[in-house]
Amino acid sequence: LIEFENVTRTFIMGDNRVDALKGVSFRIDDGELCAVIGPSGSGKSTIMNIVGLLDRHTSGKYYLEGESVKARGEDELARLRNHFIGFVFQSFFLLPRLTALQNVCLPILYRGESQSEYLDRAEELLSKVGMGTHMQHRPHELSGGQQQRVAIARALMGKPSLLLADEPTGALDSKTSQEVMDLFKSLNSDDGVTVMIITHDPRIADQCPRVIKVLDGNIESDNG
Amino acid sequence: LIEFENVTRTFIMGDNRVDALKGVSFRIDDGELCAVIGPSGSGKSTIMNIVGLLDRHTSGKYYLEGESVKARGEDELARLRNHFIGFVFQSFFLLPRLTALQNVCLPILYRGESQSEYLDRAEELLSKVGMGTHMQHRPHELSGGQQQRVAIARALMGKPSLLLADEPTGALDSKTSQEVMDLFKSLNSDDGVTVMIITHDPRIADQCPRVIKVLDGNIESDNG
Ligand SMILES: Nc1ncnc2c1ncn2[C@@H]1O[C@H](COP(=O)(O)OP(=O)(O)OP(=O)(O)O)[C@@H](O)[C@H]1O
Ligand SMILES: Nc1ncnc2c1ncn2[C@@H]1O[C@H](COP(=O)(O)OP(=O)(O)OP(=O)(O)O)[C@@H](O)[C@H]1O
Ligand SMILES: [Mg+2]
Ligand SMILES: [Mg+2]
Repeated sequence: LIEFENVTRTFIMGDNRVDALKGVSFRIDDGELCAVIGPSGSGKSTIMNIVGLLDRHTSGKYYLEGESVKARGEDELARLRNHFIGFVFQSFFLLPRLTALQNVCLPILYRGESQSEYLDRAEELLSKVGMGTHMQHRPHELSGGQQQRVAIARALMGKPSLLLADEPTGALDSKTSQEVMDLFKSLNSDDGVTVMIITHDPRIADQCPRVIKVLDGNIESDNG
Repeated sequence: LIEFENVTRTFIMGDNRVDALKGVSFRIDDGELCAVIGPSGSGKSTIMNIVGLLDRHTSGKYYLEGESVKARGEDELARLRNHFIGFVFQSFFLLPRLTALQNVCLPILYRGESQSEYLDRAEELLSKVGMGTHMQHRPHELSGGQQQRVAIARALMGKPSLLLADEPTGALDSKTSQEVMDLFKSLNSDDGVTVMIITHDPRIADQCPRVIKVLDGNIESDNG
């Protein structure tokens, strides 16, 4: 499904240069449940942003479903991003003027589902992450962990086949973290969703059969 | 130093009402190192925002240094906030157009220190949290954990006597989390800074002699 071949990513700011990824290679198959771990600043989010088509690599190859991403057009990448990938961002990126419910519905509004159809699904997802009583709150009226859970529900709204979660339990207590992990595991085992989770929490990483360890822009270890 | 007496905080949004704090009482003495733990949405940040003079309680009493906060004027509260309290926010609130170094210097620019004085201290604090090589980056050019560490350095810039940290290690790996915790502990033991830390990480809470547990807007337990 996902194949990185010597992928690099360099950021240039004036005469400053950061080699965030220095030649990263790995393969993730359909239906895998994979944790990405490593120190702060080691390159995990950069990897996930490239996988999720939010960022372009500097050199190397990225094959998604067997086809090189560089070869594809902007329209097709946008279609893949919107229909196929669900992304939980490290800093949530909820729209401040919309309620939790509206934020969750946003990604699929253009798809042509009936309002009652998608409203039902949005409410169900919000309840699944324990946000059933706070659907009309706006982000600034929610706690940090509540915002994180709205971001998770939003990522699942489009029924993605690839779920990318950047530290999805960072703001959650252990009970709520496990509820989120149980939700991800059931999507993986019951619906075959490929799941990639960046995490600093060893208890989350321990529940993933596949673990990729990143260090200073390189893959330090990979049990795959 | 800090005394809450039956403090409540109610949020009203249209005809919706949230009783975030339902009657919270506790006392924190000068020089204590205190962890605040509890489930997501239980009221921890609300407590800290009231302690840090960023929010007003709805009813009850809040005494800071023996004097009721309600009795004090806006100017005096602003002075206390700026000179006496350091706040690490759960969502960082770094200014996007400023570099890490500029963000750290911001709180004390009006104090009348010489530029070389405060620049030295800012660079030293950034190095202490492992951000020495990234001082000229802007927030969007930093990883999540790097942004969190800039927010920590900024909170310490004004040499506060009361440090309030809302989940300061949420985005950090375990090694960096411990470095931050060691920094807080030395401020507490060497400089007598009163430290209050909201955390979901039991390894952080375990290093605090005082632990206050919050549940659904109430104090569930307090070993103080
Ligand atoms: N401005 C607001 N308007 C309405 N409700 C609010 C507001 N701020 C907080 N709340 C509600 O008050 C409750 C407590 O929120 P608080 O941010 O204190 O939780 P918390 O313990 O810090 O949670 P977390 O661990 O997720 O950060 C939550 O139910 C939240 O939805
Ligand atoms: N837009 C950018 N411009 C410049 N440098 C960047 C940019 N984005 C990331 N970096 C740098 O690239 C490196 C990797 O960042 P990345 O966000 O991938 O780390 P991370 O492993 O996700 O860390 P964390 O656990 O703290 O979230 C860091 O040194 C960071 O400062
Ligand atoms: Mg990251
Ligand atoms: Mg909070």
